[in-house]
Amino acid sequence: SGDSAPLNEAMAVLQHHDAVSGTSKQHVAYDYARQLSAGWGPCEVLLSNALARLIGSKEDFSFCRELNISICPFSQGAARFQVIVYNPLGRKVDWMVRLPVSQTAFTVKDPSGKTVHSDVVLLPSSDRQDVSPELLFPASVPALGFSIYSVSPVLSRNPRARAPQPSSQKSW
Amino acid sequence: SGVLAIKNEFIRATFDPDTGLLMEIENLDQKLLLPVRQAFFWYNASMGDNESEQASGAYIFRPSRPKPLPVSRWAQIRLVKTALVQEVHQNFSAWCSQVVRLYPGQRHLELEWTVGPIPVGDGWGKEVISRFDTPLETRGLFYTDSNGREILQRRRDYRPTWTLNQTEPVAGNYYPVNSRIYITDENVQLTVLTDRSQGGSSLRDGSLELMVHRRLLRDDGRGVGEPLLESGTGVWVRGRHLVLLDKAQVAAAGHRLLAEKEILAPQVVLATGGGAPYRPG
Repeated sequence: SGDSAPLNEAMAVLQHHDAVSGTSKQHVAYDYARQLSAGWGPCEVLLSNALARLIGSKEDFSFCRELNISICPFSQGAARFQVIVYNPLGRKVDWMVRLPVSQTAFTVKDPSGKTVHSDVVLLPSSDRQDVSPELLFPASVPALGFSIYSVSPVLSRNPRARAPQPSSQKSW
Repeated sequence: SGVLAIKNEFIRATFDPDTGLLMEIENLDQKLLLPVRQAFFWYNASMGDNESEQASGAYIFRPSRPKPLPVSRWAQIRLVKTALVQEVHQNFSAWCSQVVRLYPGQRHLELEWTVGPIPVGDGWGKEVISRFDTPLETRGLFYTDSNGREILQRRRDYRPTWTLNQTEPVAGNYYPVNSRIYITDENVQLTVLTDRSQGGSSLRDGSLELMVHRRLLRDDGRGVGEPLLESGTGVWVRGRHLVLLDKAQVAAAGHRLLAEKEILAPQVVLATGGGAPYRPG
C-alpha cells in the first residue's frame, strides 16, 4: 500500500530555512536528502495505485527520477512502452514529451490511436563524449486529467508514413 | 559564418556567429525586437578585506569586487534543428554549458543551463551568475517576487522605509527570486522565470542577473560553521530559465500563465501496457 505521509513529513521538515537556502551543515543536507528520498518511495506506490484506478489496469509503473539529465533506464531499455502524461493544471495543456531512448525511430500513437509526429534527435552531450538519442513528441493533456501515448519501434525512418491503427487508449 | 538563429511562429532568437552568445530576441507576434546579450559570469568570493572581515559563505553573499569575471567570452556552439525542436548548444567551459531551446507553438525561449563542478583549485570561491544585458532604460528599477507572494518593485541602492547607506554594491542589491524577475522600460518587458528559488538583481540599467551556483572556501561565521564546499570534485546543477519578451501592458498575462504551467508541469509515468484489469476493492 502507498503512503504520502512520509513525503508530507519530509516536506514539512524541509520548510526550515536551512533546507530552502542551503545554509545547513553538510551532514544535515545529507539527512534532508535522505528524508526526501525515503518519502518518495511509498508516494510512488500511492501514485501507481491512483493511476491504476483511473486507467482501469494494474501496471508496473515506472517513474523516471532523472529525466532532467536525460536518464531513464525504462525508456532506454524497453522496445515498446506506454507514456502516461498527467496534467495537474485546471486547463488543457500541450506539452512536448522528451524521453531518452536507444533506438532511432518510433511510432507514437495518441489516445485515439492516431499516429502523432515524432522525432528521435541525436543530441550532442555536454557531459559525455557520445551523443544521446531522445524521442520527442507533442502530447495534449486534458485539464486535471491524463493522456496515454503508446510508443513502439519502427524500421522505417519516417514515423508519419505509417498508417494510423486503432487503439483502445483513453484520455480522461 | 552568417547569422545563426532559431525561430518558431512567435519567437526568434539570434546568436552572434563570432562569440556564440545570444544576441537578440524578437517577439514576432508583437513585433518587438530587443538586443539581449546573455552569458555566464562569476563573482570572486570575498575572504574578508580591510573594510570588513566578513567572508562570503553559506549565509552571506559578499563578492570581493563588484565586477564579475566572464566564465568565457565565447561559447562553442552546435545547432540542432528538427520539425519538433530547435536548439543551440553552447559550451562555455568544462564546467558551464547551456542549451537554448524553442519548441513549435512556444511563446518563450528556454535556457537550460548546466553548471559545475565549480573548480576551486585556484583558491578562489566562485558565485556563478547568468546575466542578461539589454539597452532597456530601466531607471534603477526591477521586479522580483518575494517569498512566492506578490511581485515587488526593487530600486537599486534604495530601501522604501529607511535611508540606505549602501556598503555592498552587489550583495546589497540582491533580492530573493522565487519564480520570476523582470525589467521593463514601461513599453517592453523582459521576464525570466526560474524553476527554483535563486538570488537575483539588476545592477545596471537594462541588465538582469540570477545566481545559479556557488562554491566557497571560507565559513562566513554566521552559525553554519563550515564553508559552502561540497566534498570531492563537487556537484553540478542543471536548471532552466524561461525568457519572455512582451509589451509591458500584456506581459503579466504571459508570465502568469507560463509560471502556472511550470509549477504544475505535466508528470510523466511509463508502463509496458497490457496489465491486468484493475477494479477498486
